[in-house]
Amino acid sequence: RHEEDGSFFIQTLVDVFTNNKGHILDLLTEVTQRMAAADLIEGGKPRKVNPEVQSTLRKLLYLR
Amino acid sequence: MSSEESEQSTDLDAYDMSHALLALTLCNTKDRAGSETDIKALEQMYKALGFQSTVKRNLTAKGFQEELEKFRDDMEKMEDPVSCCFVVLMAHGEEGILLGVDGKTIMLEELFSMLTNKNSLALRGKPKVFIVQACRGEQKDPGEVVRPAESGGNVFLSSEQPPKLPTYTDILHVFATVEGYIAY
Repeated sequence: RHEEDGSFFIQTLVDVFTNNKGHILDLLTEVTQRMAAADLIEGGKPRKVNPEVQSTLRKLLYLR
Repeated sequence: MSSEESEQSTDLDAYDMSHALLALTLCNTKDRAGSETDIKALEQMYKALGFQSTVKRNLTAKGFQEELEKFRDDMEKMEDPVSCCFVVLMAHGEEGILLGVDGKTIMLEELFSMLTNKNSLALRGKPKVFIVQACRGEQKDPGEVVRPAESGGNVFLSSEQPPKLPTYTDILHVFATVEGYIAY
């Protein structure tokens, strides 16, 4: 977690959910794509991180 | 309501989002630099999405349970129906558990179960979104190098760092039943 910028996951999710419209699973795919594409450095070593989505939604959940 | 919203809210394949949209953020900020930045960002997101947001900070393990219970009980008393709720949990954690500021642990499943169709009448059949910002272990993923063919045919010069993927992407988890239940 960055001291000033916050956590990578929350910041990415907020950006995607705020600036895009659509079904939440599509938006979460965008979150995963962005996080997977990013190269993080921790203690001089490259790191990768991605969220995991488990869904039991029965219908489309639109955020707008 | 715009014609687009009207069209979507009457769509049988979509959840009705025309009633109250509620959000609860339970966050331990102690020893978690950057937490306030996350809370601020979430508040702006909720405002943009039309959610009523409540934030509670620095909770004991029992405090997580009590605040979620209060959130659920308040929903039951609301005159207007609830369409959807978001619950954001932010704390130090390990697989399946969160750590309270008292050093005690609370199982995530205990929190999730409080809003099931069985335990929350107000949210029965309504979408409940849990967002968990917490560690699930101590492993660190260095990633795996993407082969040129998988990167769209790009050829990497020897001086360039080849692109990497996280180890666990492109997997679809499809279980016959939820954890703890029999599968038929």
